[in-house]
Amino acid sequence: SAFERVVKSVVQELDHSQELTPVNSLWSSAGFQPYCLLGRRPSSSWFWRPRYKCVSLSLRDILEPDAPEPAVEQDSPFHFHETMDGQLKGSVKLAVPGQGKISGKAAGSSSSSASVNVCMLRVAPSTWEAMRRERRLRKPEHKILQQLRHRGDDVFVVTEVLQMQKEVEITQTHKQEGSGQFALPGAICLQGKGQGHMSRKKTVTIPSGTILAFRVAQLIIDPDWDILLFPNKKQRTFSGPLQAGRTGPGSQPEPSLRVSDQ
Amino acid sequence: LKFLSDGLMEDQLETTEDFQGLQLEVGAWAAGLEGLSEEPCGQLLGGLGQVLQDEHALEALEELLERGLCGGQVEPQDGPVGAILECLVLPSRQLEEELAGPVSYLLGALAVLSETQHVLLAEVLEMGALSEVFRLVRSLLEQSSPWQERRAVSLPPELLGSSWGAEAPSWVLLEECGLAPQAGDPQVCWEPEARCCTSALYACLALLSKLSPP
Repeated sequence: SAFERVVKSVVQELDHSQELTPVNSLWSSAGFQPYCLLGRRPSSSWFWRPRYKCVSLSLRDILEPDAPEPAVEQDSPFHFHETMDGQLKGSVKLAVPGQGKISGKAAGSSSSSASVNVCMLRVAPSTWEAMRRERRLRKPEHKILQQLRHRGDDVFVVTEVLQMQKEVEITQTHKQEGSGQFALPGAICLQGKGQGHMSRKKTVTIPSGTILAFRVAQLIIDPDWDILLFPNKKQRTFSGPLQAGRTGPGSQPEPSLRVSDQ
Repeated sequence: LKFLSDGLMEDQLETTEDFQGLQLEVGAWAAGLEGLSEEPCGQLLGGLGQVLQDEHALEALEELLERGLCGGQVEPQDGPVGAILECLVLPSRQLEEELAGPVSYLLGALAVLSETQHVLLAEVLEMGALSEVFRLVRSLLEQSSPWQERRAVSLPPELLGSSWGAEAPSWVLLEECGLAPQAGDPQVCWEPEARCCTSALYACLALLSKLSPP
């Protein structure tokens, strides 16, 4: 989608170390604000990680007292402008023995232009430390947390986001032209030619405040809460008897290594 | 000892993160579908073709399957989601794990792909072109393995079809993985960052192919 392309482009430019996770749809973007909680299933593959999913909860929903989250720090904004104008050309020839020939040419061009103002919002590491010291988990546990615990999902909190500063309209145009000919031998000789062109234009408006990418820290809940700013592949959010995560065909649940054990 | 064994697992992870490792993993899951006869295969494939075009249905299916795999009973459902689940339940309404596991793995791989890719996979299924696209992605992953370096990979012309270009489903499927296909001299510039998405695409195609008639 046009939104995904803009996000990819901006993230590639600003985040070479790939620590930010791009948001994949404009629709779900609101669920990735700082302090929002995200769930993730345990992976059933060595080769990819499941996506983070919004769970419609913020950290304040699971902590006591029900006080607003502390303010976030904002970096100075970046201005990002990209114009893409590309030409594509190709040709193809197919000859199937005894059946005839098909040949064709295609030429296409695509262009897009994006000019966006973005900024980074982040929760300072000291804020996490203070929150962890001063605020306890609500009792009884929030229903959604109970469900996530039962499913064996891990829970993460958004710590840093790349946010749009101004509304922007992105237009993508794609033009394609093609021609071809074919000849089929046989009792009746059949030959033909064809030509065509196509033009496609797509416009999307990305509102101010939209989150383009985010960074998370893992929550550890057992029995109180802690936060791992550098998530560990083997650390799980819940490590109680209710955990029901699956990792692979015939696999055993991974033993969890707790921070206090270290 | 715990740290040593963890370290060893990390090393193994590094060495299995290549095409051979991917083939082993996908093969292990696909083996679970081997016992399925033609009729439920067709029903599963038909249902999957439909849910690929409906993101909400896809999410609902994932959710119901997850719940079922955690031990819950599967209630009858309408539409393609219901048709898929009926292939996977026992008379007790519990999921048959051997079948539901691979389908859940397939849905996990699908979740890595974009909505555009879901729709394109449905198109490819409908066109009956699954085998060509699968072989194309397999060839790309095989040639670019062990995946750590950027490199140009030539694509086998016989798998590209006559419409290889920016509108071809396989072109867009690869482009959506973060790769840049080229038309003139058919090739793809391999990007190490695209390996998760391309591996997931391979897994989806492999499992869907397993359900397709030979």
